Amino acid sequence: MNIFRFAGDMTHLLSIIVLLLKINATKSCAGVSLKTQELYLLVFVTRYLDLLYSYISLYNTFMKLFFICSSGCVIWYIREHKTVSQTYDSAQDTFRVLFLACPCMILALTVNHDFTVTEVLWTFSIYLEAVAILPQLVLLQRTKNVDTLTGNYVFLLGGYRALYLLNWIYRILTEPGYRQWIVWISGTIQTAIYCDFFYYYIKSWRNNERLSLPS
Amino acid sequence: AGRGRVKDEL
Repeated sequence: MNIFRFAGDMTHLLSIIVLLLKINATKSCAGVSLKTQELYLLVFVTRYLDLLYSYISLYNTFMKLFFICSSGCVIWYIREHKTVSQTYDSAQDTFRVLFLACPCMILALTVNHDFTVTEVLWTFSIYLEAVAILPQLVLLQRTKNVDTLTGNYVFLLGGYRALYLLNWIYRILTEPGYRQWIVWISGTIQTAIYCDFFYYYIKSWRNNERLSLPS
Repeated sequence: AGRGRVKDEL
């Protein structure tokens, strides 16, 4: 474990806490894409299958369980909560997630480290996580004024992956033989997708104005 | 890489 990876995990944890706080405090999920949340739950469930058969550390197990439960909780809020579910704008959240999930599954079946069920599903989760934020970014472009907490949520999500990039560079420099091409390439693409959001987020923050993404 | 590679990252 290095500081970059720990900071990345904490940023990821914080992003989900910010999202849960926003939904719970405002009793509203306006601007939040249910599709992205469902994709994240699929990412966590397919990636953390090793919870069933291998133990790495208490930290590792706790964080995996937290990510699965918290994303499930967000989805419950948006789908079932009597007040919050009224604020979900399904007419705007229309990204065709199958256009993301199917190519990722086909790619996972062809490009992977091992052709076993758990390895293919794990690889699928790596590819899917790279594109899972797209429905959320599309929704932000459509809903003109993005509320601050939702903007912070997306910014923290991008920050977590950027910190993981630093973690991989650090591990390449300090751990001879450490190679994870699938994770590195997928993670770099994932961080690149955030770049234009980062640009508008920082610009709005510096000009002290509401964040709005150009459609 | 390959079978049994420890996936210690989240």
